[in-house]
Amino acid sequence: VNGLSANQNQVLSLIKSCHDPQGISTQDLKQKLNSMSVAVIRQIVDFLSNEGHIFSTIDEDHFRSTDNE
Amino acid sequence: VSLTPEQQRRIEENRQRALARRAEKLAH
Repeated sequence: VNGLSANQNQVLSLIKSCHDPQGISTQDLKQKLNSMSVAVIRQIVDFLSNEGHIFSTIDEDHFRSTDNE
Repeated sequence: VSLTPEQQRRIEENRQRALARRAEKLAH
């Protein structure tokens, strides 16, 4: 519907569901997405960031969504 | 976790940049 793949949507919805001010880390994403490798998660996070769906927060390893507030 | 004012400022900057990127992608 939004032009994203199933994996991309899964990562995006996890990032959206996190309401910590510093966002969610790649490591937290990995723990919740056991079926996905860190390499795949990083690739998806790069894509989502490039598309403006998410942005990095306290460092390049923590992310928040642009449309959850 | 509480963030420093500097961290909050950087996060807001990143958020604004991401929103601009999103708007640009949607316009195409």
